[in-house]
Parts: sequence; structure tokens; C-alpha cells
Amino acid sequence: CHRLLGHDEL
Amino acid sequence: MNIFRLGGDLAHLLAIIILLLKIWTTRSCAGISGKSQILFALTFTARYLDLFTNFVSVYNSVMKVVYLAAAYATLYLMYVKFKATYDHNHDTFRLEFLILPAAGLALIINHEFSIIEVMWTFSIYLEAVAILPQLFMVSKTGEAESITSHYLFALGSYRALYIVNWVYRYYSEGFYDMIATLAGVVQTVLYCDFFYLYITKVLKGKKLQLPA
Repeated sequence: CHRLLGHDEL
Repeated sequence: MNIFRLGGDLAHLLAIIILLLKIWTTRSCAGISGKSQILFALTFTARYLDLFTNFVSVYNSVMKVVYLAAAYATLYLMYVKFKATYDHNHDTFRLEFLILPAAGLALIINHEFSIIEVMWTFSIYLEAVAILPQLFMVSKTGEAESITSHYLFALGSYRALYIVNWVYRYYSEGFYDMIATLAGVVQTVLYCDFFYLYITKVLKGKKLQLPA
């Protein structure tokens, strides 16, 4: 899975 | 952002508001598990360490602050202001049985072995089981006030909606996060028997009575 820098979900 | 995730966040916010209102208006935290509330505060603290380092959107930052503030406000109400109404005798779940395995697993199974990522993973695993002391307490007392069952229904719905969000994001943008998704499935499954009781009883105006 491509990882976002950090998480964008709560 | 999609409607499933927005719906999930709003269900989560609703649950937190219902709980605060229940404690504040009845000036009592009877039937509420302080231990679950400790786990929720721990979950948000570990998950939102990036509050000042990883800006996603105003919405994201505002909601993180609201969740953190509400979690600690609930702890204050339960353990300080209305301490006398806290039901110690029925809130006996051993927190170390949840915190230690979540921490251990987070060190082993994570996306990246960095402080912030391991803490995020810990918060994901902990949130999945954070409701257990509350469900355990309801099973011990054998019943729950209807306001408490509305709180639990909203709280259970939030992660169920997040699962729909993850399915939607997978098909619409190829995004997936196996750790969050699997933990979210576990978290939602834990509510299943409660959902059944809520729909078959509480929605018919009956009190939530667990079969003794």
C-alpha cells in the first residue's frame, strides 16, 4: 500500500 | 474525504457529546466505564502526537483537538467532579490486559518502526479493544440506561462507517491500510451483540437488558 507521509484519517 | 468517513467522524463526535451530556445533565457517571474512557484518552494521545507536525486540514486538526479535549474532560468529570457516582465495583476490567498486548503488537506489526508510527499503531490496536471494559461493565450490571446504549450505538457505528470508507477508498483511489482496517473490523465485531440488543430492544422502547 502506498503510505501517506503521516495519516490523513482521524 | 468521503461521506462514509465524514459520517463516521460525526457519529464519533455524537457519541462523545452524548456521553458528556449524560454525565453533565444527570451529574452522574453511573453505568459508564472509566477504564474505557482512560483507554480512549490514551488512544487519542498516542494517535495525535502529529497534531503539530503533520497538518492535513483545518477539519482534521480541529477534530483532533475536540476529541482530545472531550476525552480528558470526560475523565475529569468521572474521576474528579462526579467521582462519588463512579461505579468502581462494576468497572473492574484489568487495563494491563489490553494495553500491554496492544503495545507489544504495535512493536512487532507496524508500517514503519519509528516512534510516531509505532504510537499510531499502538493507538489503532488499543482503540479496537478500548470498549471492552464498558461492554464488560454492562454485562456485569446486566443492563444499561438508554442514553448509554445510544452512546454505544453511535460509538460502534463510527468505526463501522470507517470500514465502508476504507472499502470506498480502496476502489476509488487504491488506498488501503491493512492495520487500521483489520483493527477496525475487530473493533466493530465487538459491538455486534450489542448492536443486536440495541436494535431488537432499545429501538422498541425497552430497556437494554442483557440475558442474565
